[in-house]
Amino acid sequence: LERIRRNKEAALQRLAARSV
Amino acid sequence: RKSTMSTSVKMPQSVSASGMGDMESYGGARGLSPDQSQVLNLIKSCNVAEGLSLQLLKTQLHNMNPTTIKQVLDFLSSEGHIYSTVDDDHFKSTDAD
Repeated sequence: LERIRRNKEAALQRLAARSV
Repeated sequence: RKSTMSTSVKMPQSVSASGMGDMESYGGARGLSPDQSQVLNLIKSCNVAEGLSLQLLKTQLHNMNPTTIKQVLDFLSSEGHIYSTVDDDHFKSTDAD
């Protein structure tokens, strides 16, 4: 379930990018 | 001089408040629409390992049409609030843990 982890990381990065 | 004795305060503008008012209170912070925050809250409140399934979302939000749900999911995941897990029909919130 590597994919899930990567999805999550990608999502977290998007979230971080948004909240700057 | 009669200092204006109009102390009869008749509730200025509380007239139509309860009608439309709850639209806003749904959204709360982050500027999400009511639909969006509703979906996000559902996903957040789900503690299944693989996340909340689209199927379940549809049954929980039977008043929202599937197309809208899809759009909301798209939006939320592009914003980074949620992400898909085992497949494209399962979602988890990034705020969950």
